[in-house]
Amino acid sequence: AKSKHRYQRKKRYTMVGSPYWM
Amino acid sequence: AEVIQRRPKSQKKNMSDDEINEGLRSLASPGDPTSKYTVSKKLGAGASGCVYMAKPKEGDAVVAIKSMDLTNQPKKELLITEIEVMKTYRHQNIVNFLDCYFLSEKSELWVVMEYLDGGALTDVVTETIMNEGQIAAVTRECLQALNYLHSKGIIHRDIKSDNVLLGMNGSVKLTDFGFCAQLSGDNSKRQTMVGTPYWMAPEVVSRKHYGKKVDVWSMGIMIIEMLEGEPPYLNETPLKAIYRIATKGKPEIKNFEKLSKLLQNFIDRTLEVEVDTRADTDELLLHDFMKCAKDLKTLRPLIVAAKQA
Repeated sequence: AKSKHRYQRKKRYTMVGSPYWM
Repeated sequence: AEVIQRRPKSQKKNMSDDEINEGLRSLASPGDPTSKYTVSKKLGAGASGCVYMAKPKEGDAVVAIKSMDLTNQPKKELLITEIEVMKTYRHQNIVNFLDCYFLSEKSELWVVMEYLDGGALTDVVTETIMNEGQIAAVTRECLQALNYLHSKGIIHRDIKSDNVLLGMNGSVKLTDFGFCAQLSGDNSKRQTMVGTPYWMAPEVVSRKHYGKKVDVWSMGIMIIEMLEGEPPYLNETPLKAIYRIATKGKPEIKNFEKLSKLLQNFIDRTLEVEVDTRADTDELLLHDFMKCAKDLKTLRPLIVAAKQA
């Protein structure tokens, strides 16, 4: 559950330039 | 097979680390901040660093300190923009910059800002139900800040409830200027993809040149947050969300028909895919929905409830 929570929180992080998954 | 062209190297000369450190040093105040402030609890963390509550050793006004580790910043030159913007542009709906320190030995940057005791709008939208009068009030305050920034040729580029801070007295302020862009005369459009996927405008996700109206789109997404508690597609991966924004444009809003006609029209004016027809902040501040705004003090019970939750 902790890593799921961390992933959920990371979705709201700001992105600069195109990330690796693009 | 078709020859895939390499993307032309960006003309803008990338600043070297030394130039960046020099820029930061020139903006920063001398001395060691740990001798001036007592750092207490951690308030939050974001992509660029952590925010702590702190008290000055002389005086008692609580402050917020954002500390950033310069060794792992993706775009360090953006930090210079953040400090310059916060230092230069003052407005009652923008979090006040107080000071900044550059700790070269730890290669850390400390930005000291005013502390708002109500926390981020995110807690209120996820934990409480806002009525249209409260939504109008928060929206008006944010639009006033954006109208001011846009008049100075600055785009925020990262409008979301996480970057809107509240005071217990109901004050509403925009923060996090680390990713804003300054539009100079000839270069009045930008192209770098910056922001948070779920709040990005269609022209940003499809890598077109974009301007200040990207902030208006993100404001529309933030109104959906205030209505539903989160932006559209948050249950999906960022890549799928970006695909949906690029292909679908205006997102569906649950029970849209139950909203007042004024709010429906206001949302339509912000979430207009065609940039030229999308409203700007001047038009939105004059929109009749703004007249429904309740007193900012009515936000206090929401903040208290969110804190308890």
